[in-house]
Amino acid sequence: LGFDEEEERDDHMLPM
Amino acid sequence: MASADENETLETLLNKATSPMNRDEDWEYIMNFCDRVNIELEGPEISCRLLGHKMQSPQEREALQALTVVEACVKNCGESFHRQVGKFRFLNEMIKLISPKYLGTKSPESVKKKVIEMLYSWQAGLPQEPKIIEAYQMLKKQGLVKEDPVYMDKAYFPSPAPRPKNA
Repeated sequence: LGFDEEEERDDHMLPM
Repeated sequence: MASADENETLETLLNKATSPMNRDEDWEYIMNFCDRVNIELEGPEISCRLLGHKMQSPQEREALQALTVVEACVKNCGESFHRQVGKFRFLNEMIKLISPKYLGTKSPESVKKKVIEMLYSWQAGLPQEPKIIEAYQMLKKQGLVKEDPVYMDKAYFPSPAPRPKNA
């Protein structure tokens, strides 16, 4: 994965 | 407007723009910060990291001024800044200010109100950033936003971008 794709994959909303 | 000293960094400029010693919002400092965000190669990424931290300041004035700086950057720093605020990495820092699982029970009401107003404004004005809509909808679903705020700074996004004539 490229850096952007990896960052996107790890970008999740926190449970509230 | 006086330009920022070359020795200043995004961090020192942000400290000036959000200092609790400022009597009012200091727009010269705020615009100096926005200018630097636009100049630096990784300005949007670095500034969002700094702002995400600063808006969680236990000092209400500092936190509110940090949110004002975020608003100013959204207005003045273009799409590359919008892409950064449209990531959960940044949105989560705003969510933390509202959710009782994180800082929601400690955050001043004024800070929470401003965060909700900003998210509401962005989910309408930055539809190209779907994570903002997702975050706002989840805040409503969780009951952390009871109803849409009546406030909206219409000066932000006066109208949708006109369609190209040759579409």
